[in-house]
Amino acid sequence: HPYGNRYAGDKVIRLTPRTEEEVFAFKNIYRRLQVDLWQPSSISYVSEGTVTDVHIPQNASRTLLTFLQGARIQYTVLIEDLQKAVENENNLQTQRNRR
Amino acid sequence: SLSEYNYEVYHSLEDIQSWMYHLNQTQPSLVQVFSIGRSYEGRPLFILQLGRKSRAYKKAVWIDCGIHAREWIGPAFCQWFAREALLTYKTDPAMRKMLNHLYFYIMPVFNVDGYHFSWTHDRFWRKTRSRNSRFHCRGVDANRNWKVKWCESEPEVKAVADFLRQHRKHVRAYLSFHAYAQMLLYPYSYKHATIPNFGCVEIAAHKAVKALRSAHGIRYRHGPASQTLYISSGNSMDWAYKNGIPYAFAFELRDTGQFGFLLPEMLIKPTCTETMLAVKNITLHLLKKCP
Repeated sequence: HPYGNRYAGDKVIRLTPRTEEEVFAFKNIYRRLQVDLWQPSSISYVSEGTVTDVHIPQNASRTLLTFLQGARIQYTVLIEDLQKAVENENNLQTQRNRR
Repeated sequence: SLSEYNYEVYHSLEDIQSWMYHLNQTQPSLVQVFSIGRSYEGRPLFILQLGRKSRAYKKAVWIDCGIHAREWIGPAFCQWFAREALLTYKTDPAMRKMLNHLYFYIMPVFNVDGYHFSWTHDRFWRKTRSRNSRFHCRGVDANRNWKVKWCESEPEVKAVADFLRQHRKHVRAYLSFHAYAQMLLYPYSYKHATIPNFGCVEIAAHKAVKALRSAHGIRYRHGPASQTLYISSGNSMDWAYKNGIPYAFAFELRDTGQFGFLLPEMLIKPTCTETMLAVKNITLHLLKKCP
């Protein structure tokens, strides 16, 4: 497994905060969990209506998703299994070359 | 040779550097490779000069890819562009005109340390790999690092800035390739204001996204970065524009989130073919129309 299988269980989700309260709530949980933003490039750019893609490591997944559900912040899962997506990025030939 | 190198897969930094060395050896009439400095970790910063060599004055277009390490489709496009230019020089009148009248300075991997790290350790690394005694974190965002008050510029940014300053009289366009969002952006990014040559730039951008869409139907948004994306300061596009390069653009390539940074290799070809149309459109537009 490339990268030592470090992305096993990680997800990428998309959320779009609709209100100032949702923005504030998300920023708080973001700072607590230190997850990786795919877009926008910085948490300071997140405001009402900002399409926000978040890479959630496995160990923060339950905490963040439970929080979002509790705060009624809607989200969709863009990538369910990030490790698989990393492996699928390269075609078979490249994977063989890398191994 | 050009035909054996596979442009439809992602390549490591070492592969890309070997490919540049090979082009330098085998395409002397149109290619010259040189280094403009070294990265924080000491890696050479290679530039590929593309265009028929001439002692006379020639305008130039700067193209960089890979400012952000994880955006692999960028470097893939820079390689694709060089390949297309060299392969079609004899058969495509438009490409021949561009290579005869212009130099293209192509930097396939801007953030060499970060790109290498994204291949070896963390696929989603974004920043450079510098260390700073004042801050605990590692590396900086090289696209928030151009003449800003909150920190010194990185060695990579300084090297490119110095080169662009030295060649300011020649470099008429600055193109930077990122991912992902499917956007074509122009200044300003750091404020809501209209650039003086808005008319020409907007027409060029509009035509470019139209040409891009003609290939595979992919829709790009275009406009000032501050409006189309968000306000951000210290990026290379604004710096290039404010330092005398009249046409500065930033591309956010595919996709819009289905794969994100993990764009599968089978999509390299369509992404690069459509982007070629946009870049050629911008270049020809600038050669002809804009003062």
